[in-house]
Amino acid sequence: MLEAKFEQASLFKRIIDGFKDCVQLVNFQCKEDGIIAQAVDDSRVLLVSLEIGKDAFQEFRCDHPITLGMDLNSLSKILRCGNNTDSLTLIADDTPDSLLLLFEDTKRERISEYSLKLMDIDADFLKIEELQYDTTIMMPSADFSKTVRDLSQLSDSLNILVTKETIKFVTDGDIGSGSVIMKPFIDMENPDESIKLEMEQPVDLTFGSKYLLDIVKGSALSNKIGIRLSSEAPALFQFDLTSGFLQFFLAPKFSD
Amino acid sequence: MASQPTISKFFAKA
Repeated sequence: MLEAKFEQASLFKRIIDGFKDCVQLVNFQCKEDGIIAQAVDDSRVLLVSLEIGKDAFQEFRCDHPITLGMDLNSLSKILRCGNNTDSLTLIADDTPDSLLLLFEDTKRERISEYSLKLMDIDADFLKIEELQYDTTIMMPSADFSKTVRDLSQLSDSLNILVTKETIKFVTDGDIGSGSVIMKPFIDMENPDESIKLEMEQPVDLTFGSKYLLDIVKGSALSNKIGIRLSSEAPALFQFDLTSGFLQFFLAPKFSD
Repeated sequence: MASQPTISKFFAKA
């Protein structure tokens, strides 16, 4: 039996909105310590990995591991039916055909109940090991999101270059070119506004704009984004939850 | 031109 209660439905909505545009069919694995999910986009380029720890829930109980195969388009339709401030409880039995979603507005004593049919989804679960990275950036997710959205208009590729003191985003397309340069700094009053850079080695990597535009949709989850870059491995873009995270792994483009 | 590798090149099945 799974009973997982979000204090506010808005958290689960933001989590799903953060990756529903790049993957559609997703297995959510529920265990006693929380819910994890993993999916690869149709072009097999972007890997999404989600972990919602039990502490992110107001109440969490999962007696036996269960897998909930869901179509995120269908799930989103139901999530839109609840108000952001409603509590949301996900309920499933040990061999579920469907997931019950219970929205509760405690002030108005209103309860809405929806059932989502589950699916058998044949998807590989990949083993994500801790990788070695050359550079780690922590920056405001809104800044990263704006930079990606702005520069992506000019080209289908975006370069990220990091040296000791500078993070440079560069694009060069048919209509022109653009660049945004940032330097690490500490904002004492608003720590979330800080830009932190840890660099072992400089990097000069090219990413598909299309995928970066998918990744920045996770920005509603956290004020900050962690970006870990390596010339040998897929980049990791991470949004932290109070307990858990939403991660995107994207391999850089290689020059032929 | 740059080529875009797929993600499965980097991660093995669990």
